[in-house]
Amino acid sequence: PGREMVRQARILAQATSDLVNAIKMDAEG
Amino acid sequence: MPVFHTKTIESILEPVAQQISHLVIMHEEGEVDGKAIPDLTVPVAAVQAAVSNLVRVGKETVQTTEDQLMKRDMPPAFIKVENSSSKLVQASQMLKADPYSVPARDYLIDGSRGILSGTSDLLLTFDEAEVRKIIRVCKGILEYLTVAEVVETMEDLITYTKNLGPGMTKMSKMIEERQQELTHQEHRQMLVNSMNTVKELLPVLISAIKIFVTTKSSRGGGTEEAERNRRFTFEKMSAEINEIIRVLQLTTWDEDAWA
Repeated sequence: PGREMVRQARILAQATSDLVNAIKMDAEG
Repeated sequence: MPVFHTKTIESILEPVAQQISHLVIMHEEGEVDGKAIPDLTVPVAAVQAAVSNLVRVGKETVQTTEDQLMKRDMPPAFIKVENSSSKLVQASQMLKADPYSVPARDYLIDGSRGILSGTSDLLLTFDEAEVRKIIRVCKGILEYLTVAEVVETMEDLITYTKNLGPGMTKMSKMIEERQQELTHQEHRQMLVNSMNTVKELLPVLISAIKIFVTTKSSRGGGTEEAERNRRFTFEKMSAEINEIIRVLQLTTWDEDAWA
């Protein structure tokens, strides 16, 4: 379960990164 | 100076931390003011789903672990990521009604920061539990080293060596893996140096015990000296293992605070 938790944390970090990118891209555009 | 003390945590959090930091700067400099934010339903839903999965797996981890500190420290991190996720969902709903909404922008930043902070708390709590596992093995070796003092026959010595070997191998493997995980070069080197010393001292200790056993059984002189020699090696090994335990618990922040 520990390794799976680390894997899920990585997925969440990526999803958050994508969200922030979406907000930023609009502001930059 | 690295911010995250393990490569795993660094690889997970560093990219998103940079993105959020950039967003905050843009926000503070007013670059996002007066601009419409598009529909964020899809990326927010992805974050919400990821939070839900992480919390589910996290709760399973907490249920199965015997580590009481992890059981205590992990749930607040779940709450932090869940609350942050709710903020993002709220922001997304507010932006649907008003793409220029100022409170929604604040919610987006707070929510993203909260996800980063909660995920960091969760990963650090898990990492601390992993370190405690290694420390338990080290303490087991420390304890078994003291048995050297009661080894009085060659038979005892054979049993002692046989019992000590696997534990030593396990500790050495765990330390090797841990040092490779650390981002802080000095901590890595300290672990490598101490572990090498322990490995070098192991045959010295066995030899010292052997000399003590032989000297004692021959009933000649030199028993006290052999005993002193054995204790000296044992104390050196114990000191190095205690140093390993100390370094294992260091994080980059300790170094920063010290500096």
